[in-house]
Amino acid sequence: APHIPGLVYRELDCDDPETEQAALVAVDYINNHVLQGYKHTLNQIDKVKVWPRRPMGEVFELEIDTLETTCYIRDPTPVANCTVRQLMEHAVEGDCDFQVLKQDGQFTVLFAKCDSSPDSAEDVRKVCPQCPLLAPLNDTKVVHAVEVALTAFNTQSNGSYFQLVEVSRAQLVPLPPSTYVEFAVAATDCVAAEVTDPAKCNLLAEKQYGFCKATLTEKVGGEDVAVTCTMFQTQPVLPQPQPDGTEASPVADSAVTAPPPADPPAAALVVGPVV
Amino acid sequence: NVAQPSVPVAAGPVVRPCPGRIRHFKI
Repeated sequence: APHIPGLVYRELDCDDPETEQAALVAVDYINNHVLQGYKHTLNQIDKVKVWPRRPMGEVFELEIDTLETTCYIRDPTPVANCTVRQLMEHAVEGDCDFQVLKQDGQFTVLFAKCDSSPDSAEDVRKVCPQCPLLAPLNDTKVVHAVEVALTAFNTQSNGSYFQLVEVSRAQLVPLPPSTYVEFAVAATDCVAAEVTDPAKCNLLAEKQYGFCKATLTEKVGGEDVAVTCTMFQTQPVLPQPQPDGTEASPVADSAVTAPPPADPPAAALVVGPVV
Repeated sequence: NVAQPSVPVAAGPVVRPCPGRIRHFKI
């Protein structure tokens, strides 16, 4: 848009309730649109400028800092109930720029750009010299640990065969020598006990996602694996208003068409074996 | 009469509108 001489922005306190409202809408937008990793929560509002918008409304130009929580992105737990990832677990932060339109009392996200980055190794060492740092997700040990854990889980499962969706976090622990991994899975149309070729299994139309935590411990002459998975109820996903005014396809997955349950279930159910 | 010399009134704390408060911890 051409620059309009004399157009000035309104200065607002970063902790002003109106700014916070806009920032919370921005964080909700992140959690509703990101399809990998963990939910984020608001940590600090860095800057805010409020521009008049023609013919009506105002645009909040925001810079915000977020922190990673321990809730997987497809976990239906409200982010307010999610625990913030602590420094000793190697916290991850997000730096975001947003433009949020306020019109008729309603906030709508017009623009979003976020970068996330883990805390520095030095910072983690300061608070916990012995704590393991985040490991690359393609590390050989990480990939092996996930494969072993998922196989163990499927072997003990008397239901669907679960396929790997993503590895979301990993740490190499020196003592005892072990690999800690967190990964997401999804149910397929195969029965776990009858699978011969996992490549032929297809994800269910009505997706059921799960989130697993596993530790693979190296031992003399072998290894031990412990894995626990939390399965999430299939969640109906509502279309989100988009910047161009159109209704987007569902955020998480267009194949999810399950109507909302009459009696909403608990946020998550722990099912499946602990191996 | 002894008059108390006028003491300049200290200005109130300067409010920095931004950045806002840290809700958890700063990385």
